[in-house]
Amino acid sequence: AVLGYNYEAYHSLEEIQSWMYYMNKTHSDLISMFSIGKSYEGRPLYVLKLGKRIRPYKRAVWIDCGIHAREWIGPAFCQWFVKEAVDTYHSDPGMRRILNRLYFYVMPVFNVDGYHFSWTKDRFWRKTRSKNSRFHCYGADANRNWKVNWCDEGASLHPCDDTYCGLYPESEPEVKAAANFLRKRKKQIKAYLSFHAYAQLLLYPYSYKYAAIPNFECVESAAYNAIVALQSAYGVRYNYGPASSILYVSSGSSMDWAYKNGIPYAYAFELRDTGHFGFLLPESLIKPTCVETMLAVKNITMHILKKC
Amino acid sequence: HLYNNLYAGDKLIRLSPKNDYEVIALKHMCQQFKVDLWQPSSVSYITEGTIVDVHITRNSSQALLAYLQHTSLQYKVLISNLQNLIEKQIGVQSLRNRR
Repeated sequence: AVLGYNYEAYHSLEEIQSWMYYMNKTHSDLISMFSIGKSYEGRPLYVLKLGKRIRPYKRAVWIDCGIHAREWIGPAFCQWFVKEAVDTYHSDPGMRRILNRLYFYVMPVFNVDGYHFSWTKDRFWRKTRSKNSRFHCYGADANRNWKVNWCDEGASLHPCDDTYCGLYPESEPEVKAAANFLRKRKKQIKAYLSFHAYAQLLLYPYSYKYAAIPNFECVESAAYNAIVALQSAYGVRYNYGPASSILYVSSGSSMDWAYKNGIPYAYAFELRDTGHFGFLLPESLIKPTCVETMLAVKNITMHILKKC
Repeated sequence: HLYNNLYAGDKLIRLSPKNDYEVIALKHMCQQFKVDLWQPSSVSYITEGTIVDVHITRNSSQALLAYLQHTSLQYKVLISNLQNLIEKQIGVQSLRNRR
C-alpha cells in the first residue's frame, strides 16, 4: 500500500511503480494503467491514462518525465501532476473541466533502466542502458534517438558520448515504444509535454534548426502565458522560446518528433534550478517547483481547449 | 553512505568562456580530464558565453584546478562536496526507509 505517499520526496523506480499500481487501484474512475512495452533491460514501460471516461472520443495530452535518468525532479513532477489531478477533480472547476474534456497519458519514468541505475550505481547517469556490442560504453541519449533529423548537428555518433544518438532511429526500445504509441494516437493527442532539468526554460520546436514553426503565434502565446502563470506562484522566472535558439541545436529530440508527427503543441520543460543545486535539487524544493509547474501545465491545457 | 561514498570530495564547478582561446582551453579540459558535463549536455555545445557546469572527481580535481590556473580560466565552485548534497537530497529518504 502506498498510503501516505510522500510527494515531496524522490522515490526509487520500485516505489514509483508501486505508487502507480496504488493510484490505478484506488482511483479507477479517473485512472487506468497500462504498459506500452519493455525497456532494454526488460522492465515494463508504464503509462497512466488520466481523465473522466465520459465520452468515447476525447482529445489527449501526452506527458513524459525522466527521459534523462539523473533529472529526478521530472518524475517527481509527473507524480505530483497525477496526485493534484485526482485530489482536485471535485474541488477545482478548472481541473474538473480539463479531466472531463481531455485524457492525459502520463509516463512518470521514461528511461526506467537509466533511472534505476542512477539510484543504484551512478547518480549522474543520463542515458539509457542499452549495450552496443562493439563498444564498452553503455546507453544512448533517449532525446537524440527519435526519427527526426536523426544524428545530425547536436548529437554524437560515438557510443561513449552523453549525446550518443543510438545505433539507428528508435533503436532504443523505450523510444520505439513511445513513438509507436504516439503514432497510433496522432489524431487524438493535441499536446506533447516532456519534463527535463535543469535550466528553468520552456522550449518549443524546432531544436534541430533555426526556423519558425508554422503555428508559431499559437505555440508562442501559450508558452508566454504558461511562464507568466508559473511565475505567479513564487516569482521564479523561466525563459521560453524555440529550443535551437534558447538552448542549442540538437537533432533527434522527442519534442521535434512529436511536432513533426502532427502534434500541434509540443513543449519541453527544463525545470529548476539554474545551477545552484543542479540535478541535486533538494527535496525541500520539490513542492514549489511542482506547484508552479502545475500552473504552467494547466495554462497550456486550457489554451488547447480553446480555439487559437 | 549512499553510492558507497563514491562522490566524496567531488565538486561541481561553473565556467563561462569569454573568448575563443578559453573555449578551446575548456573543450580541451573536458576531453583530457573526462569530466561529467552537467550543462550543456555536450562539449560540442560550448561556445563563447555558454554556462558550463562541470562535475569533477576528487582524484582529478587537483590536476584540473591546476590546469584552470595555468590557463587562467575563471571558475566558481558551485558544490564543494557532491556526496554531502546527495546524502542531504535523499539521505532523509533512506533514513525513512530504515525507520
